[in-house]
Amino acid sequence: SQVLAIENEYIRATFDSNTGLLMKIDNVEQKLSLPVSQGFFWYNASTGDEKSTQASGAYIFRPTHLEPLPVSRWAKVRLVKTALVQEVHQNFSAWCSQVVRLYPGQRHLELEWTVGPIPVEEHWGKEVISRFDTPMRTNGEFYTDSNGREILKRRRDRRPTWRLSQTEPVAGNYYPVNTRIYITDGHMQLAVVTDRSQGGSSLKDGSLELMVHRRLLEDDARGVGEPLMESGAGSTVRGRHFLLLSSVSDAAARHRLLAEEVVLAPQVVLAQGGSSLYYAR
Amino acid sequence: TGDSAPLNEAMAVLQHHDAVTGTARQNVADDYARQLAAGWGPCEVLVSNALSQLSYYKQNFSFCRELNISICPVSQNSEHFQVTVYNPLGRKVNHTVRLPVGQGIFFVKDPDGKAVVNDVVMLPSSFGKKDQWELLFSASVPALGFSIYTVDKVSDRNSLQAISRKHRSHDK
Repeated sequence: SQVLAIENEYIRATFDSNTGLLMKIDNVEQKLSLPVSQGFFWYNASTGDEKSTQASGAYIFRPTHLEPLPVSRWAKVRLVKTALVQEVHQNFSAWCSQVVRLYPGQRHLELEWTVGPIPVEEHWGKEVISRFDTPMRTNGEFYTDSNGREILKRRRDRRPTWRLSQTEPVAGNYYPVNTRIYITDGHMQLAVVTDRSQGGSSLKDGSLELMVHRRLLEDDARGVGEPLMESGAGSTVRGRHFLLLSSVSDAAARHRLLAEEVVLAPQVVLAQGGSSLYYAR
Repeated sequence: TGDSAPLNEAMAVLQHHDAVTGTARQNVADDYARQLAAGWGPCEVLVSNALSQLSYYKQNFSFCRELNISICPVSQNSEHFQVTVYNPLGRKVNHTVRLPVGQGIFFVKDPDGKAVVNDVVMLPSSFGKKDQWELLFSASVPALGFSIYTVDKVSDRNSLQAISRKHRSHDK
């Protein structure tokens, strides 16, 4: 069929069958529908320019351009549908892939991304993001958490306590995300729960982005004395984003319960067959 | 005997802003990882002892630290193993357990000995590489508690019926 979709009793995720990218989310339970395009992009890391010698590095995020480049405008996809899971496997490039999953009974979409080793052959450092673009009118506002407890309202190019003269339109709007970031148009809310702390922002109305991995070629002259460039197992990273589309009234309960389950996830311990009673009696 | 002090110590060291933000040289970052990994070992002994005491069975427990990249020798190589799922939350959760396995058919039982619906799906990393498989089943885990599931690999479909017949008669 022309439409590629995975669904359970609460959610339907629809993918563009030409590009393989996510293109819409329906909250079937609350009859909400939102076009959401998700993809991976990378910012070219600055090594210093005529405005400032400051390079991107372990302490500093400073891209050379306002617009990131797409890792790929399409993905090779494979669809898996069983009674216990529906998945779309997306392969964007040799160093970027993702599995979008839906389990029965879950109200969120799970995006398990795998990024790395980030290629730097052309001598460009790369700062890789996952970006969600929607037509939501968010009025330059978005929300990020602080240690999973307090939610802070963020306003593009503004600071709550002083008049900001914005010199870094991208990095100056990035904030720490410990467990979640979300946008709302007052009617519905799109939240992304993370499984670790990441940098995040909303640089355009209706858009959300989270930085998932970086590989840089210069030191940022802030004391580390070497570029941020993992060479071992850390050069490839795998993580998960959990996507929630809900009504504003319902949203807080949803992301709070989900974030608890992500941070305090069940632990699995295996034991080969064959065991002996622990107590003699 | 197990010991959680080394992990406590490592977690304390990792409160340093360089550990939290990654603003450290590679060898320092590697040492943070080394301290954490060294702390896990004695903690796993501690958890094994606790599970043995609580479940009344001494087991050769195995903590698969690389489940997120589908590596777990016990589930990949054993025909019969137990899966203990611990839930740290103060409320019951349903958790989809995913374990890397060899291709085949599996019979999964819940703590009450009832058969649990399970699936084996192919992994995405098998684009063009040797096929890899994951066993999925849904585990219901009580608040601040654990559930023990048993998994049998079945060589073919009719022995699956034999096993489920046996378990049904056993249940009767």
